[in-house]
Amino acid sequence: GDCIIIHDEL
Amino acid sequence: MNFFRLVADLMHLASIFILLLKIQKTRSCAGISFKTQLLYAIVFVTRYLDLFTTWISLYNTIMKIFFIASSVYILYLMKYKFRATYDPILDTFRIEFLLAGSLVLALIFNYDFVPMEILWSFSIFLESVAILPQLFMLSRTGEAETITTHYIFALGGYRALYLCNWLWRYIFDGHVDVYAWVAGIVQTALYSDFFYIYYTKVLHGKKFELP
Repeated sequence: GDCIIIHDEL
Repeated sequence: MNFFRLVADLMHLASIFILLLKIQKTRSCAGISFKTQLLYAIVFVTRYLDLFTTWISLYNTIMKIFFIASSVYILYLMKYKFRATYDPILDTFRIEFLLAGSLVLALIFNYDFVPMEILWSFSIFLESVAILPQLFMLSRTGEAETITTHYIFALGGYRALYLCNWLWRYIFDGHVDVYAWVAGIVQTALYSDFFYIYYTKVLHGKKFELP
């Protein structure tokens, strides 16, 4: 989907 | 990267070093919940699967590897090296419910219905409640070694600072991550009683004792 978040946090 | 997030990550890092220090110095894992440590190991392994798929930064990669490795090492210390000092009678919180509940929530609330994203959500929800066996153990013993309370404080403070980080990122970057926010608020709220006693007792030079 286009609501994907890039998980750039720990 | 902003101030809150950096300090939060360093606090998270510090909490692990404090725990390792406590175990090595006292040569004992008394007062530490194996179940909580097991949950953290599961949290790190399921969240950081993206080590194999996504490159964020060297900082991010090193931290992830450290968190996975240290959590497994702590399990080893508790299960083998200092096994005799661990008291399972005090560590009786039923983590099956936490694992099952987190899985159900992850199947419902995720950013994409694919294994990696479901496991990411699972790790976020599981982390929010992973401290419960430790707090339960604390409530059963009614007191704790000061160094153990520093460990729990650093561990709880890290997510509280993440709340500030998320507010910062929302205001300045429009960054939104609802599941992490809600889980982070729950996680921080679970520590509130502990924070209160830590502040009123430990920071005033007294022993951590439940009223």
